[in-house]
Amino acid sequence: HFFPNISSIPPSLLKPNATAWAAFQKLLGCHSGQKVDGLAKIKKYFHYFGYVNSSGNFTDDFDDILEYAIKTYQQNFNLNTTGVLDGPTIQHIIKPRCGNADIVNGTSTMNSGKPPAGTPTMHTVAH
Amino acid sequence: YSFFPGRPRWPASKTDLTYAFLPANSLTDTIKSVFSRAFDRWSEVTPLTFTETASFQSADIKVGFFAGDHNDGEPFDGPMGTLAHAFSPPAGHFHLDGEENWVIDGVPIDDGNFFSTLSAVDLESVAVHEIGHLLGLGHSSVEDSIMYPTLGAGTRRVELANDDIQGVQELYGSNPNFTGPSTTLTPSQENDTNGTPKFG
Repeated sequence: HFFPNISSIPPSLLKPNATAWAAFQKLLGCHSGQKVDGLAKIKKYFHYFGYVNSSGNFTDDFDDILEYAIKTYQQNFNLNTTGVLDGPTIQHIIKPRCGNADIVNGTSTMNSGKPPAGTPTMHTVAH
Repeated sequence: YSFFPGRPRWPASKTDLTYAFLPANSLTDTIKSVFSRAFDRWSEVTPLTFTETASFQSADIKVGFFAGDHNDGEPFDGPMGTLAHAFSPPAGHFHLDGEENWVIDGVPIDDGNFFSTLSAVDLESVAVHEIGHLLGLGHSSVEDSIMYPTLGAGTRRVELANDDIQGVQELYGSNPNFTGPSTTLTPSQENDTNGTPKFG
């Protein structure tokens, strides 16, 4: 569906929160140790974009794998690395985005694949 | 900036790339011109050129709008969600979600909250991003870069950031006519098979 410009978009398309992932908003505040309906779906989301390696049966348990995935995601998107599905993280997750994975075959050169800022690097010289 | 694993890129001997649109989409010239502008943004900073061809099968880059499952293992999910995806070189597959509402005009969009509440996406912003993938760039954590993975509601992002330019020039070198920030020669340029720098 193509629209020549914004003024040609019909009001019927005014759909706040009409994103494929809007349902994730109900997971706001979820943290490690909880079991909440919908966490399995967000695990699938993280699997799709490379943050969870295993493709087995995802449960609604907020386990270590999910916490690690969230922390990695937060690092890649410059969010506070809380490991919790906090407001800024959820707001970011539901944004429309490119379908390509952020982490391919377990490796990434986004933030999570780089040493933290300020990490000293070793320089060597010929003796 | 980042690259795909193994840093795939188009061969040094192939600087003139062709692209074609899926005939079944029957895109208008106006829509095609959006892609032309998007390709131009990358050719301005690299020695690469992009030319439209009528032959979809023989084109280096194949652009198509698809809905749902389109047999590449990455089905689209309807309006919003994932917007498009593209394959690393030299595959050349550039797929856009045919169920999105695409805005094709290039005027600034973020003049208020109107657009941000719409389920509509700026086509050129997505096109510029996906072409970055077609050239070998992965996602970037730099928020104002083209290769940042998300496109916030109401956002039009079509200008290459320094991060994007540095990334693509590390793969292909700079366009001799490019007057922006210069980047240094890289191993991918210096270590060509015949030892001759191909770019810059």
